[in-house]
Amino acid sequence: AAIPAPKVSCKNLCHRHQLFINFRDLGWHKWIIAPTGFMANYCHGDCPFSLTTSLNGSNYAFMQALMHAVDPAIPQAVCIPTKLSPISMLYQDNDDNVILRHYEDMVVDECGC
Amino acid sequence: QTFQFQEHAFLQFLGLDKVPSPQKFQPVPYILKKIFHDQETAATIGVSRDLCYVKELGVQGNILRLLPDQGFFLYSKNLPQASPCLQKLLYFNLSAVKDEERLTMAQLGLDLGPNTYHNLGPDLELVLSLVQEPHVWDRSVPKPGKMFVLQSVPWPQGVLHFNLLEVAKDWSNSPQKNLGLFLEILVKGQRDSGVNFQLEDTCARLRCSLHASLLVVTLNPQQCHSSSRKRR
Repeated sequence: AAIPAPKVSCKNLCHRHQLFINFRDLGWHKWIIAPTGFMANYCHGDCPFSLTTSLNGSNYAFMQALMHAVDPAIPQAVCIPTKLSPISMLYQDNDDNVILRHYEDMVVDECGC
Repeated sequence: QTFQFQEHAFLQFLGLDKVPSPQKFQPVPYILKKIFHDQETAATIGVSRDLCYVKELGVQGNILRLLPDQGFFLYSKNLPQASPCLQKLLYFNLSAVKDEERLTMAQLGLDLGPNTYHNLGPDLELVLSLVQEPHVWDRSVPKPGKMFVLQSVPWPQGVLHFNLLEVAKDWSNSPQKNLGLFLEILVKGQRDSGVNFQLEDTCARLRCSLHASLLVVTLNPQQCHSSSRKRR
């Protein structure tokens, strides 16, 4: 007698959206030596109750989705990065210095609720 | 797709106040390329590395800068055969290093060019002397400052490195002290009598091929918390 799960199209569910920014498009290739661009991925999508257990969801997300099902005034669990990786940038500044900097938690690898 | 890209905010994030517009790209030394590729590879295969420790150099730090030499050659008034092969004021602009950053490495690199370039024969050696805080006026030979390095090396292969960490810390703490370094290169066994044309030719080549740079590594405590200290 289970209630049929609402047909939720996958593309609306919480997942990582890939987005590559090519520095050449911004004219920054003239001073950024490497890399050629930047993975500006982002997380977006719904975290419906029925799927929080499979959508890389945390226990908290499961409880919040449950509460949302009981009282819609409580917001749904949100779609956020669950795994991030660093990037390094090799660039030249206005004093002709060559600079190498590491930036942690810059690229979204995985998302979850 | 056009980006409403908050360019200024992103540049500030990179520690820049405006878009750099370099006239020409400086040569990137092998070590910076290696560190960049090692880090990119680790990030790609999902291996987490301590971003505040430069394994390839064995020092803490998350910002590496290669500062080009902005000094100039000096010409002594003596006769050519008695004067050193080369005299140069080396100057490195440390103003890019922010106050909150901690200097963990400052390595002077002296590239004299390929030694095949200089056909002086094996018996001649180089005597390098580096003098801190030289008082140089109108490009004449400076008054002696604090002798920093005096080294006699057989004609070198590749780049010579000198640790300038304490000097760079001095310069960074009190920029007015940064008068550069006076570099003098003598060719040992240089015959005093008579102008050795071959030697003169070599010294002229040396002046063309000499390339000096300062590799500076700093740690930004706001980006590198103590927890990122190398695991014991």
